[in-house]
Amino acid sequence: LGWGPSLDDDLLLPYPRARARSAR
Amino acid sequence: DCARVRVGSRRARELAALPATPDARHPAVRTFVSHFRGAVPGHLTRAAEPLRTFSVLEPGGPGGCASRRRATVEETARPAGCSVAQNGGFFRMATGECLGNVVSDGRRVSSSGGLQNAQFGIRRDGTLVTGYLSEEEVLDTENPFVQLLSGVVWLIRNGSIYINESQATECDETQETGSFNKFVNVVSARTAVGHDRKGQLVLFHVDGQTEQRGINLWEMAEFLLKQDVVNAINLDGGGSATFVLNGTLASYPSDHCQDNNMWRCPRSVSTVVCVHKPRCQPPDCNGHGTCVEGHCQCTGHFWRGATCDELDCGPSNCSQHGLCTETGCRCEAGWTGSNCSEECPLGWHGPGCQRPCECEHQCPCDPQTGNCNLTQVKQCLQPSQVSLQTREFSLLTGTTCLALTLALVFLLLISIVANVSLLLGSRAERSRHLDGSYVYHPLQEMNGELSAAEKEQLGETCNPFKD
Repeated sequence: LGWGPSLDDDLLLPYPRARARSAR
Repeated sequence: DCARVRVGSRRARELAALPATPDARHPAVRTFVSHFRGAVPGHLTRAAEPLRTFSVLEPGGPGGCASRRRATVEETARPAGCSVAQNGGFFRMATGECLGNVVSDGRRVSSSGGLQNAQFGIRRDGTLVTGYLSEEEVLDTENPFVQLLSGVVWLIRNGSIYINESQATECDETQETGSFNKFVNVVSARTAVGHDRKGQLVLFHVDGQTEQRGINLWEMAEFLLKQDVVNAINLDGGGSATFVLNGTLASYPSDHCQDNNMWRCPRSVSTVVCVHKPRCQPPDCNGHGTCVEGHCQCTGHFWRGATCDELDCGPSNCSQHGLCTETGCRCEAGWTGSNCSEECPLGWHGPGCQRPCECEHQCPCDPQTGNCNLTQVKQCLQPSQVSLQTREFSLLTGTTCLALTLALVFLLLISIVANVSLLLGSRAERSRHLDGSYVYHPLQEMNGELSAAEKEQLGETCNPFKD
């Protein structure tokens, strides 16, 4: 049906994008 | 702080595989529009025998995570033949990297290295696993995962809401609770995966848009509890939430389209959760059978087991004299027969008694080694073939016999001669006393006249006609 690409605009992120979780 | 857990066992719930009831052979999809803060449409899917009917798919097919590919749920689900499909785990938007643990149809695709987030998976024996796992548990090889994906927040644990505990476990390193707390409590489009008390897989989806419509994690957990779901984890939501039915989009995505923001377009996501017709695990029945309605029918006479990976040659087990193979018992040296219960017949040796003995004069050999140097073989061989020591012993025995025989013959001859001599001697003596015409009179040396008696006697004896 060719929806086409989305804008990825409804973001629901559990963690801030700027920080990556790492091990202590 | 977040601790990476490499070894040991973590908190997780396991449910052994349960057989499907006859009325639950096909997935059941229910559509709803529930009222939380507003009307919220969604779908709840139940599927029996999740080991055979549930798959975690890589975006665009196998290798998608390694390629950091992104694809819409339709693009991934349609070629895989999914009856029902939803978006799966989380991914890095910028790079497409699949996040967390991913095991897809028995292939280990990605590992989180023990980073603690809610997991949902199925082991090879059909056990459903929900909760937190160490890296060691994820990489277990005795009963490995055949399907596994990671979410964020363990919604329901053993029939109870577990969101607070999850917040403490699946923490943010910076202890910035703002973003994580918001993630839990904001309304949005949501998806979840879990199972109910009967062991049926449950997929949940609601449409929404972050901060505008939809439900939060608490509402989702309560909804699932009412549907008899006992374990469930939260999957990616927001614009990623997508529901596909028979390969066609059946939900209302919240992302806008790039070409025209009036319209909504499904997002290209990473992993996909898929419900399909029953399949075998592994699908090819380990190459020893054909899959019929999710069950392996083994080929040949000796492959057995649910996955046709066991060889069975019967209760005799090859009589402990052979190895069970796909063509039957392969007997050890010295044994033959369908159960390896018969010793090799005379004249044959080796595995399965396939080799003829190569001893001289067609003598038998050792049934295991083919060796001709045996006691029984020596009895079979000619005297000339006997060893030197044996021949010498025979010669000695022959000489002794010959000497003994000659001695006995000699004694016999002497005995005969003696007996003959005795016989002849006795006969001569008897003939001296015979009455008749002739008498033997021994001559005497006479130097003088005869006596009167002797004269008389002599006269009688000189008249041959007296009688």
